[in-house]
Amino acid sequence: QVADTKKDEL
Amino acid sequence: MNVFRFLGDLSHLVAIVILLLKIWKTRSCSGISGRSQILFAIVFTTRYLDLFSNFISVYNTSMKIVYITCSYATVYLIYGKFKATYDFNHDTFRIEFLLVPSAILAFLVNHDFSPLEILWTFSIYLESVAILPQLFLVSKTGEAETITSHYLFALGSYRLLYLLNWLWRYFSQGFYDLIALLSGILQTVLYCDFFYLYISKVLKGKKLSLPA
Repeated sequence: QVADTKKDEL
Repeated sequence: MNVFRFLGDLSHLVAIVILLLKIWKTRSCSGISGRSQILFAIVFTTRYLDLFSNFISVYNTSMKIVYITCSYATVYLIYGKFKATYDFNHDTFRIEFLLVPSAILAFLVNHDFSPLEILWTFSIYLESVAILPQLFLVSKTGEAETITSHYLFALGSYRLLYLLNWLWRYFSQGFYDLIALLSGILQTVLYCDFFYLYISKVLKGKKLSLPA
C-alpha cells in the first residue's frame, strides 16, 4: 500500500 | 493516528502560532524571512486543494483551515501591517531557485500524472526546502532572536516527528510513501545544523549567534 499519505496526513 | 503523528501536527501548530504571536506582540517581523513565509503559504495552498472534495475527519479539515489561514495572516503581517519592520535588505534568497526545480521534479516524479496529485507532490518538494530563505537570513545577520529560535525548533521537530510516524506506520501497517519520506528526510537534515546550535546555545539561555 503506497501513496495514501495525502489522504489522511497533513 | 499514532502519538508521533499527533505530536508532529502539534509541533507544527505551535511553530505557526509562535511566529504569529511574536510578530503581533513585538509589532515587528525583523529577523523573519517573508520569502519563506510566502513559500509556506504556497505549500499549504497547493497541498490542501482537496479540502472541499475529500473529507477525512473534523480534525483533518480544521487543521488544514488553521494552517492555511495562519500562513496567509503571517504573510499579511510581514508585507502589509508591519512592512516597515521587514528586513528587505537581508531577505534576499532567490525563491525561484526553489520553486522551479520543485515544479519540474513534481512533473517528473509523482504517484499519478493528474493535476491534484502533481500539486500535492509539488507542495511536498517545496516544503522540504521552504525554510532555506529563513536559514539564509539567519546566517546573513549571524544571529536570531530567542523566540525565532523556538519557532525554528518547533518547525524542524514537526517533520522529524513525522519521520517517526512513518517508521511506525511502515512497521505496523506496511504503509509508506517514498515521495513524502525522502522529502521529509531532506527537510529534517536541513535543520540539523540549527538543531545543534539550538541545543548547545539557546537551551542554555544564550542567544543564537553564529561564529564569525
